[in-house]
Amino acid sequence: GSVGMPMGAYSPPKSIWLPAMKAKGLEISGTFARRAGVIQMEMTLTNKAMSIMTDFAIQFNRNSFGLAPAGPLQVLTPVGPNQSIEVALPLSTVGPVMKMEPLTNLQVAVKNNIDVFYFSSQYPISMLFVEDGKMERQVFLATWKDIPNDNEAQFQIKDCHLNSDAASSKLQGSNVFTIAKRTVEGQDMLYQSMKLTNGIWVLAELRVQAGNPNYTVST
Amino acid sequence: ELEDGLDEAFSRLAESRTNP
Repeated sequence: GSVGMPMGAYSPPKSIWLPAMKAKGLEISGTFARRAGVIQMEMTLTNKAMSIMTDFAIQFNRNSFGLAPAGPLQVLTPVGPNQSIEVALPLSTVGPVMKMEPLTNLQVAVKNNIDVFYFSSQYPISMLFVEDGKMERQVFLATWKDIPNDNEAQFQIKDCHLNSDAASSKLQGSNVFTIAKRTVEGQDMLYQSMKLTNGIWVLAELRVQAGNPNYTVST
Repeated sequence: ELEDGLDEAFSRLAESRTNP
């Protein structure tokens, strides 16, 4: 269900993070994207109040991966009633860390000339997959052996109509790297790695059976 | 030789995961 560009990184469609009725007329919809190695919060601010809005600023609560605004929220002109503006806020990953539940939850405070408002949103963990996340094959095999069985989680991905090569190249656009592919009993087994911004490596096996739209992923 | 060894190791891994 991706709306991402075919070879680019996956970015979900914008959703409403802050409804106007909860924020004295300020509506914020947004999404997260990773563009050329930069994590961005992309937002549409809509003024559904009767007076102009100015003096915007944004702050995050500490979060699992230290996401923090890399600079101020750039709203350079007042936002009039019924007006919308688009803002892209670059994020750094060196902010204060606190484990959140769920892990990718982000608590945000936005202020304007009217008040301070709070909302939560969840970012796709793939925002944190760095460009140099392709593990050496030898290291992958050794690491795979070292990981205790209890650390493995398995998921079904339903209704995916790509063959394993197409899936592999699409995933690579989001910095999920295929290190090896083997076919056993008609099943493609893809061994993949990714590295999070905090240096943690994730190893995965993706199983794709020809004609079966359900994949199995083990991480 | 190392590359051959790694190729084989991945084949063994895939095999063992399919038929544990």
